[in-house]
Amino acid sequence: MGILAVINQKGGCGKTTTAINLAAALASTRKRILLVDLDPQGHCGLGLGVHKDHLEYSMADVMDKRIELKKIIRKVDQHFYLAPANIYLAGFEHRFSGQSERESQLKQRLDPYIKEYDFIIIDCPPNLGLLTINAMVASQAMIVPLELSAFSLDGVARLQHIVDFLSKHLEFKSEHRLLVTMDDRSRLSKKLIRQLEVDFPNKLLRSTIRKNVSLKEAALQGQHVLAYDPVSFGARDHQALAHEVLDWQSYP
Amino acid sequence: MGILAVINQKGGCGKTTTAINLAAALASTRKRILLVDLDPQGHCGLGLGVHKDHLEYSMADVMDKRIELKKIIRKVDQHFYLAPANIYLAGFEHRFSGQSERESQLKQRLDPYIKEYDFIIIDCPPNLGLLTINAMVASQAMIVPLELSAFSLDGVARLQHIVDFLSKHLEFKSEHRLLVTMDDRSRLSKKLIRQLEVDFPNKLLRSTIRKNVSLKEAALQGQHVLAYDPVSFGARDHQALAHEVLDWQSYP
Ligand SMILES: Nc1ncnc2c1ncn2[C@@H]1O[C@H](COP(=O)(O)OP(=O)(O)OP(=O)(O)O)[C@@H](O)[C@H]1O
Ligand SMILES: Nc1ncnc2c1ncn2[C@@H]1O[C@H](COP(=O)(O)OP(=O)(O)OP(=O)(O)O)[C@@H](O)[C@H]1O
Ligand SMILES: [Mg+2]
Ligand SMILES: [Mg+2]
Repeated sequence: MGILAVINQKGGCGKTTTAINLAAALASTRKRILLVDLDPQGHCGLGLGVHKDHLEYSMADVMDKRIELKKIIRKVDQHFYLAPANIYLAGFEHRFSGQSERESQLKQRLDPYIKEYDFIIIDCPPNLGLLTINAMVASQAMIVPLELSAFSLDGVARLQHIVDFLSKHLEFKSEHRLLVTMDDRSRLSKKLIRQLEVDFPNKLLRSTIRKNVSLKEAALQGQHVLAYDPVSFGARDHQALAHEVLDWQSYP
Repeated sequence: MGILAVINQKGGCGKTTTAINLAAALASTRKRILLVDLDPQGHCGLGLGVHKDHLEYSMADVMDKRIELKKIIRKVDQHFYLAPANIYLAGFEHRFSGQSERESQLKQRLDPYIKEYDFIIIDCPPNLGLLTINAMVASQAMIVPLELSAFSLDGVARLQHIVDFLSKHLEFKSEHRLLVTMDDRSRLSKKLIRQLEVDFPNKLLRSTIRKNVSLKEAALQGQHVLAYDPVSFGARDHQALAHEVLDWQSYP
């Protein structure tokens, strides 16, 4: 199926929430899922009850070639595995800044595992630095979570230009889609969604994630939303998203 | 009075919303305010109707010493001035990465203007890179906006350790305070605030910013919230914050 990066340089638009809960929803359809945390904040582990301060090894060690990816993978639920990160990943950009192939380090680590998982989902930090570029190069598809607000909508056009530029320059092919998150279904939100459909034809996923307190509560409990409250809007919206992603990715 | 940095490596916790509306609220008390945008996203300009794509010069030029700060300052309201940023600021970290005094570039640019303004407020990107470090070194006080959520609360302790470490290492003195934003006044929020008061005694500002749609609507209009809807919660909460900041900073 494929490698899916969740990216947006805008902070707080729901990247980690989408990565964790989409991974969980896909795993609940009996697909085998690996969630890779490429954000030094390490919030994928935090949101799944994996304490990053107790990690012996993490994605920083994998990216620095000190250890193999399989040594840090841990099972978090049925069919659902995590490669956690911590703050040491923040040094990657500096460590690799002059090296050749610095943009494809993640791809080189993930390629041997493509057959083992139906999906590999990558969470990214809120910037377009070397870690996010590694995620783009390794991916076959990208999801851009988007809050319906002035600051979040502002960066979308620029993000798409940068993705186009990098895919030519670094020779990778990765289709992207926009996912509206924190949707309060108000008149203003509906208007902004209509505008997005005009500005970015055929780029918007049909599914949106409604604003829903269960998503925050689940993260506070260190659980994904399907485990925390399987009948909540948060759970149902991510399941609908999972089905749409399965359709989208089965006919690449 | 002083130089105030608004920082948090966690994305989307309300840094820009706080920087813009606190600046506007302080200006409404007839203090002369300069808002400096140190985030390449350039959202301070966006939120005040200043189009960053039409800027001839911006903070990138000032930080690179191509132009003086006063050449880019523009008036946005009574007593309220803005030094805007755009994406070119993203190259600063790379351009200065080996240079001495790279952490005090902003301080050197701001020091000549301290007498001209009662407050200089600095908005920062969602990371602890060289731009944010420059804002810390230049500041006399820091406000850390904080959403009441697992991911946002996670980074606070680490941020405080980093601030302590850097202030010793780079020899600057800057007191910080935590500001709860997007407060929905629920039982869970009240519980989390009580926990914050225990974990970080005397660090929490009394004022909180309630979750309020007028803050989002104002940004979509390119206005600060006092201009958009002066009687909204968003406006009143930032005015209360302004008064608390005036108290805090008059007895440093
Ligand atoms: N649909 C939703 N409904 C309610 N709250 C949400 C929703 N999606 C995300 N959140 C909350 O919004 C905040 C930001 O989400 P999250 O941390 O996942 O964003 P992010 O893009 O990963 O942030 P960063 O840029 O720091 O990595 C979190 O507190 C999260 O719990
Ligand atoms: N008190 C509030 N009530 C409602 N919405 C809010 C509030 N504060 C901020 N927001 C909204 O939350 C989103 C995130 O806020 P903002 O962009 O100011 O955060 P930030 O920390 O500056 O993000 P970044 O990390 O990308 O710089 C914006 O859409 C903003 O309009
Ligand atoms: Mg995140
Ligand atoms: Mg901001």
